[in-house]
Amino acid sequence: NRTSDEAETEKQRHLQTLMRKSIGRRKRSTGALWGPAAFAKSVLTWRLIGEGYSSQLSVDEQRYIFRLAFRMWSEVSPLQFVEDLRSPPDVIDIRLGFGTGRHFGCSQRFDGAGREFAHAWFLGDIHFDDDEHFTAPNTGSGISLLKVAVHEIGHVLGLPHIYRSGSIMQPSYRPQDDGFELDWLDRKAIQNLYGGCRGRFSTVFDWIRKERTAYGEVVVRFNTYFMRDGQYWLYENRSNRTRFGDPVSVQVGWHGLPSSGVDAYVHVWSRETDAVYFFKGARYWRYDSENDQAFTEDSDGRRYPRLISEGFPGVPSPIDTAYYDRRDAHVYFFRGSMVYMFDVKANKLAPKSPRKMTELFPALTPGDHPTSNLDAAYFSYTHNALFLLKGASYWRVAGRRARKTSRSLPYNSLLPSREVQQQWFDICDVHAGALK
Amino acid sequence: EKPFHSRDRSDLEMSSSHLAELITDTGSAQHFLFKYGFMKPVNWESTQSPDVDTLPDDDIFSEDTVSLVQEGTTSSRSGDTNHPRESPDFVRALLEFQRVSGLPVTGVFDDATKVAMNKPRCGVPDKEEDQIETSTAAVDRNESSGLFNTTATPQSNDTDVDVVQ
Repeated sequence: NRTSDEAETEKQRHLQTLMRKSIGRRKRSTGALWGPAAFAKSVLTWRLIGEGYSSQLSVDEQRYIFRLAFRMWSEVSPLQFVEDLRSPPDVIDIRLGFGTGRHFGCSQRFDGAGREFAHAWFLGDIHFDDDEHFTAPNTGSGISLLKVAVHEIGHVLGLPHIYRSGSIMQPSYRPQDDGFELDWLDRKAIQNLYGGCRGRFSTVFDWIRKERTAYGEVVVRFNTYFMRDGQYWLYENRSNRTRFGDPVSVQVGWHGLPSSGVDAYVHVWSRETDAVYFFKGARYWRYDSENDQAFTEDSDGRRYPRLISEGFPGVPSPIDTAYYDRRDAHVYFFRGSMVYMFDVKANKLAPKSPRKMTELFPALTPGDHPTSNLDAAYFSYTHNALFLLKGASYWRVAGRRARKTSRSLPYNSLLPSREVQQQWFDICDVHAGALK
Repeated sequence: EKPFHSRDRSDLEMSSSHLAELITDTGSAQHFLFKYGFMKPVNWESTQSPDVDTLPDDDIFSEDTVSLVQEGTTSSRSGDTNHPRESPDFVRALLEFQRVSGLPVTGVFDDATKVAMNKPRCGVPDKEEDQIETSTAAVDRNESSGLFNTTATPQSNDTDVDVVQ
C-alpha cells in the first residue's frame, strides 16, 4: 500500500546504507567473473540490538558469545571488531538480533523450530531464529549460538557457503564438537578477501623449559612466542598457527615485565649459565622460569630492573633487539645499524665491537638487507636457524648446513628476504578491548 | 514462556505451532531447491530490503506437483518419492544438491536426501546471482583421497569499477 514516493524514499535509504558501509571495489570482466568484494575498513562496529534479544540466554551471555565469535574472525584476519553501544543504530556496521516468524520488517520469514536457524547479508545484518534452541558453547545439546554466529559473520564478511567437511561455512549445521575453531582453509578463505596479517614485532623467541617426566627424567621443551607491544602470541610450529585464543596481554602471561612489552629477549645458555633476560628501554630484568615471574633482585641483592649499562657494560640503550649465540658465547645487541658483541664470560664487549650489521651479516643478494633498526633477532629451534626480522620481512642467516652445500656462502650471510607471514601464519591483532 | 524444567533449559519445549514444516515430498523439496538457489541462483542481496520477496508462491509448486501426479506413477521404490518424468530442472537441481551435500547422487528424492534437506541450516542461499567464483566458492573434490580442495579461479584482466549497488 505504499505510494511510489514512499517506495522511492525507501530505496534511496537502502542505497545510502550500502554506500555508508564503503563497499570495496569490484572487478568485472567480460566473463562475468566478479573479484572479491569486502569491507573497505579494518575496524568494524557491531551491536546486538535491544529489540532483538533472545529469550533463551541472558543478554550478557548473548553479547559474550557474539564478542567471542567476532574475536575468532579477528584472530585470523586483519579485521578488528568492537561492540558499539552508543552510536545511532544506522551507523553500526553489523547489527545482530533474534526474531521469530516475521521479524524486524525482514522479507525472509523464519520457519519455526528446526530447519533454518539464521540468515545474514553481505556487509549487513544478522538475524537469528529464536524458535531454535540456541545454547552456549560446549553445552552439548541444542544449537551452538557461537557456531552459528561465526558462520553468519562469515557471510557478512563476504564468504559464501563452502561444501567442505570441517569448514565453518558449510550450509548445514553440524552438532558442536568440543572447541571448534577456524581451520586452515577457512582462514585462507577470509584472507583471500582481506589479506593476511602483517605488523612489526617487538621480539620473537623460543622459550626453553625443563620438565620432569613421569619416570623422573628431565626433558627440555620449548615454546615459540611472538611479542608486539603489550601483547603476545604462542606460535604452534607444528600446526602453522598461533594458539587458539591468542593474543594475550603481556601482563597476564609474563609477571613482572612492563605491560607495554619489551625490546628484546636473551637466553644465555651454557654449561655454567642458564639465565633469561628481558630488555626494555635502558633497563633489563632477569626472568625466573620456575616461578614464572621476573626476579625482584639478583644474587647480590640488587633490585630489578637494572640498568643495561650496569649489567652489560659497554652496551648502549635502548637496543633494538638481541640474541645469544651459543657458538661463541656472545650476546649480540643490535642498535641502529651497529652490532655490539658482548662476551658473557669476560663480562665485557668483545674487541672490535661494535661492528656494522652489514659487515657481520652480509647480504647474499646485494641490496637485500635490513641494514638497521631490526625488530627481532630470533634463533628458532624448530628450524635450527637464526632469523632477523624487520617490518613485514625476515632474513634467514645461512647456517652450517647451507654453507656445507654451498661453500661460497659467507659466514652469517643473509639469505634473500621473505615475508614474515609466509613463514609464520596468522599472527593477527585483535581490538584492544577484546584483549582485555 | 516456553516451558522447561532443567536449570540449563536443555529440555525447552517448542509448541507445535512453532515447528518448521518438514520437507516430505517432491513439492516441498522443489521449494527447498528453489529457495536455496539450486533451481536458479537467488538474488539474495536484494532481499535485505523489506517487502522484497524473491521467492515464488507455493501455488507454483503445487501446480507442478499436480502436473507430475497427473502424468502418473508407474513404480516407486520403497522410500523414494519421485515420480517418473520429473521436470529436468528439478532433477538437475536435485543432483546438484546431492553432489554438494556428499549424498549418493541418484537424482531421486530418497530418504537420505530428505534427511539432508531437513537438517538445521543457514537461510542464505547456496547459489546466488553473481556469486563470487573465487577460491572460496570453487571447490574441487579430490576423488582419490576424498578430500575437498579449493581451487583458485584465475581472473581475467579487469577494469576497476566502483560499484554502488
